[in-house]
Amino acid sequence: EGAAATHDEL
Amino acid sequence: MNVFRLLGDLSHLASILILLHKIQTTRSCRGISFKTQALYVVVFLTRYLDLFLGDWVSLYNTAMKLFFIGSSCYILYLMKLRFRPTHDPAIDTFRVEYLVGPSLILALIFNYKYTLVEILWAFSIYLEAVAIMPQLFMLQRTGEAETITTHYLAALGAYRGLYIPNWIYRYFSDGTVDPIAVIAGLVQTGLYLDFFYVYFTRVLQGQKFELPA
Repeated sequence: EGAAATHDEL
Repeated sequence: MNVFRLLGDLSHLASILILLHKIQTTRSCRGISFKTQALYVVVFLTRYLDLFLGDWVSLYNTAMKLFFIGSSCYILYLMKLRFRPTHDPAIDTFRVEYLVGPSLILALIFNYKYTLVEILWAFSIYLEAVAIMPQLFMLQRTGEAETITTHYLAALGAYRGLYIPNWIYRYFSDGTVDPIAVIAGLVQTGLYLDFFYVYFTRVLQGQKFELPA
């Protein structure tokens, strides 16, 4: 997390 | 993907199908806030920009995103054009600028990276947290709701509620926390508490959704 987490949630 | 996340997404999917069913069968969008629905279109369009700009996540992810964008736009079409006379703007009076403005400011302050995509992502998270407010405000104002509308809201609230155990699960299973999504998600779920109280104590007991005068 932190810098630009992967947004895998909807 | 874990069971809470999957059930949450399915609940979100179900909420939209219930709403579409309500509009189509009653041929009316009475009791539905156009403002809330319009905010959801903004939420989905700003969050799912990564469909075109970001990394591929999965077929599930892409299909769901396309469904949410498509169905929310379709609902706006139904409300604004197809069943326009059944929508009463006089009771849908919540000022959306009070939601959009602060969400934008928060997104400019609290985001994961100073890029357009990340700022819009954070904005969509904050806006989604409060997008239901015009709808709940309308419910408060009229003091009653059709049962089908309450099922829609219950499914939408359940979607948000289920994301909470999903985050707890993810914290223990892969050690990740997404503070922006979690804090906004807790706020969003909190907004439904009053509604759920009435839903459980009245609607699920077979009574009409009516708020005390």
